[in-house]
Amino acid sequence: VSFSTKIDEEFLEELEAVLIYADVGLRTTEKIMNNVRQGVKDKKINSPADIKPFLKSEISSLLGRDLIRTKISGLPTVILVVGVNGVGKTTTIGKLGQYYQRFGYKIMFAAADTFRAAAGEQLEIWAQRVNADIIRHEEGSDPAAVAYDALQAAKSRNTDILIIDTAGRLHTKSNLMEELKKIYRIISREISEAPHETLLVLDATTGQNAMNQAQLFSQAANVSGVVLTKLDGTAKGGVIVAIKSELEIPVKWIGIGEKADDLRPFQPNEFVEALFD
Amino acid sequence: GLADKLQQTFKKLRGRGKLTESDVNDAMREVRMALLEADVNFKVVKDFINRVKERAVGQEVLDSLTPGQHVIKIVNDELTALMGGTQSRIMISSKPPTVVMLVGLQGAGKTTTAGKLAGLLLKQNKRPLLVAADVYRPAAIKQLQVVGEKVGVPVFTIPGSQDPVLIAKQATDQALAMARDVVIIDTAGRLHINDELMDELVAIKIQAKPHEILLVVDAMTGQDAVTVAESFNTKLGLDGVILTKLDGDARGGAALSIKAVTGCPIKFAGMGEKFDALEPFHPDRMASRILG
Ligand SMILES: Nc1nc2c(ncn2[C@@H]2O[C@H](COP(=O)(O)OP(=O)(O)OP(=O)(O)O)[C@@H](O)[C@H]2O)c(=O)[nH]1
Ligand SMILES: Nc1nc2c(ncn2[C@@H]2O[C@H](COP(=O)(O)OP(=O)(O)OP(=O)(O)O)[C@@H](O)[C@H]2O)c(=O)[nH]1
Ligand SMILES: [Mg+2]
Ligand SMILES: [Mg+2]
Repeated sequence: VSFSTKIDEEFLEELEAVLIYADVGLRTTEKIMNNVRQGVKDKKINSPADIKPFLKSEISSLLGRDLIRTKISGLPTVILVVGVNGVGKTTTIGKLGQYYQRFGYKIMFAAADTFRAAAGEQLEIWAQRVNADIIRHEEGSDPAAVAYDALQAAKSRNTDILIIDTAGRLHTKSNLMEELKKIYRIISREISEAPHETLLVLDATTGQNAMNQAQLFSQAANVSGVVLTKLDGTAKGGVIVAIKSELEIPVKWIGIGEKADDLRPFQPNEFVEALFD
Repeated sequence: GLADKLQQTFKKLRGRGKLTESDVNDAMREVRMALLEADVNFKVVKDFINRVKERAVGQEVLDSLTPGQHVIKIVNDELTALMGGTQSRIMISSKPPTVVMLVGLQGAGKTTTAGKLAGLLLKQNKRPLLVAADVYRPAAIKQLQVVGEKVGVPVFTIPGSQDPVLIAKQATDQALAMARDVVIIDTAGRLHINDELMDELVAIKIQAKPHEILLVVDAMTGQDAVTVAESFNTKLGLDGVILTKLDGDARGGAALSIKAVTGCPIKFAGMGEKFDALEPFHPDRMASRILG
């Protein structure tokens, strides 16, 4: 796309391919291409060199609108972390612990994944790495009970931030989504305004199914933001453009690796720049 | 779904005998949309549409079908043929132990799938051994040990070792002495663009000499599936693919993309989190799922 000298049909097809390859999705790509064609008609776009700045400003302003970072306020601020299996929830919680402890906040993790093999042990290791408290029950116990216990412990220990890890679950499994709703209810009943942030973790390698995930998790747990993980790979995570434009859910964090420091606040400009790399 | 859209496209066609080029072009627009929405790779879609176009133009519409149904049948048959032709089984070596190595991106489902394969082999009266070669992920070894307990299969580790190559080598060397005849090596998730970790897989391959190297891929993977599969295949040579999390509603276009580009057979489908949730791969079911 950057080698073209004029805006012809071939150039526009290449641009469409870049967007589809980035998992932006057909419907959103068509909307963007219509805006580009209109921009050419209105003489806002006069050469291929104008395309990238045009798209950067369009897409990043969409992604940046109403993007509010997590406010750390009441005791404790409760962050609920949800998503399908294997996307990076537990690792992201470790990274969030690392991020916040640098500001001197007292952090607690709740191991509310009581189902998957060694889930509690995995979060325990992260807690040790970032000096966080951890509340764990034995495997097979009720996740809502873990959440409840953690809320009481966080209140009594003057914890600043409580981050609740949940089991991976496919959004199509209604019994598991009911379990999530129950966890959400318990949290909101125990602390007013809680959970202050419900983060849906999405894997950047995921295709259009991410939209289904965002829709159903949002219905069950009032998702307030997305963590887009594994952006250190070759996938671009373009699905989040549609998730913002159609569901109004913003990306708040990106995961760029497996270590404690591999978490960044989401920067719309950088994201759009990377779409075209 | 696609069937209804094609019925609409062909409404004006009722009663005509043959599919003209313009009829087929209209239909192919709908098919292209369906495949892209299903996460089939952009280039694979292009090539696939061209193949189907050639087969469809000038075709006599069967009396028992509408033109829309006829096109769907051609597309479905073509998809099924493309993804099929595979035996859903681990090839057991005549010189035990048979060594199986699972590789793939982070979180794809390797450790869980290792447990499922072990359970399947037990039912086939084999004596599998699980090998915990992920020394990086927190509690990965513990996870495989818990998995091994649940399926009733022993797990080989070298406590405190940070050397996956040594772990894999020792396990395969000692398997027969431990009276195990199939070795299943669970490796750490890694990026195909991490040269150091991809070299590590090559080193494990050299030392453990696997009979089967299987790429574990998440069914919800989007356009990136081709890049990932090609990299692993070029670096290691793959004997097959296992597609996981098919119990969700991801259309699974990655299956077509991977098979079309690498030729790697898709051997199994992961259908849940429990250890009995592994099924043979059914190309016909996958084809209708992709088409929606
Ligand atoms: N490269 C890369 N790997 C990541 C990133 N985030 C998580 N991972 C890896 O992804 C794998 C899965 O991470 P987990 O944190 O266990 O994912 P999860 O969502 O908690 O998984 P379940 O609880 O089983 O649903 C691990 O190997 C992580 O190290 C990331 O940003 N980049
Ligand atoms: N629903 C469903 N979940 C699955 C399936 N296969 C694996 N999982 C889940 O996916 C998550 C990740 O599985 P793991 O086996 O830890 O994945 P992995 O590839 O070993 O992860 P890394 O070692 O970190 O790369 C876990 O929550 C599993 O229970 C499947 O077929 N269906
Ligand atoms: Mg987890
Ligand atoms: Mg694993």
